[in-house]
Amino acid sequence: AADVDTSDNQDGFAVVVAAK
Amino acid sequence: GPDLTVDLVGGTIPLGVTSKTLTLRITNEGDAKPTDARVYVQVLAPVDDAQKVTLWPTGALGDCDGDVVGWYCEVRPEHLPGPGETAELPVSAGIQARQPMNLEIKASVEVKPNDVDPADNTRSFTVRVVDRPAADLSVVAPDVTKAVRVGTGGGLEPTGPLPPGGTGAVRYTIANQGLAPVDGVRVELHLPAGVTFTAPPGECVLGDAGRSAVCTYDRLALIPVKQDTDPDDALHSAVALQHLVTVSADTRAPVTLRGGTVRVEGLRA
Repeated sequence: AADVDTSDNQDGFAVVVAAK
Repeated sequence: GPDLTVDLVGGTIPLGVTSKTLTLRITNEGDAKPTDARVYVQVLAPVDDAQKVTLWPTGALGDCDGDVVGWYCEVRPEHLPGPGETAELPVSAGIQARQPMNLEIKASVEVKPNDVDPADNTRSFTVRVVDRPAADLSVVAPDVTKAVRVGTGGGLEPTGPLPPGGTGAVRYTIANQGLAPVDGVRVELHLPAGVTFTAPPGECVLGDAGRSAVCTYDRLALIPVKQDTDPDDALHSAVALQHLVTVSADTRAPVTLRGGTVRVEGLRA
């Protein structure tokens, strides 16, 4: 579908793993 | 040392929308956490234009001050991004423009101790009001930092830091900030190396050995924010989704696994 602004259609994320 | 970069997304706004939430992302591409970070936004336009599209920081990420032509936020210590992490500052745009227009802005971040690559600490952006009365989906996915367990009510409860072998949740919020509804939403997810989906969600097809998913929410309609006036009805302008993910037990921690992405698109107008 048409979308006015695709700059905000993707976001990155990290997975922060702590020491056990 | 820390290497912060600044980015602004969501800066294209359909004419007729009176408010939109943009996101200012402060990402740490370095290998140390800063002790202090302050982000500045400056509107490079005459005050008349600056008053047609006002930008103001919201949320609890920082302590902010300023006015419509310029403001700053001191990032609170608990939100300072560690290596590989991103702090996402919601920026509320109020739009009074009656015709399409552009607003040039400059965003910069000041870091302590010194940023190892100051060249990418300042960037210019154009906020655009455009005559396109269509849908406008956006997605925000915070970093995954906590282990979770399924609570008695079926909801997810954080249990503490996420260790190797532990289970966390990728959470993301999709909103329709445009002028037209969308019917059906497709989501593409990619997890960092060393992380896999714990259980295949019903709407999703997994690939890449459990590290990617394509999810089709065929019956999920999202209406424009302005039409979402009754909290008790079944019509929504935004939805929060989450998927359980498991970190490989042989991950050498502490470590931040980078490269997760979520991408959304509306299926039908």
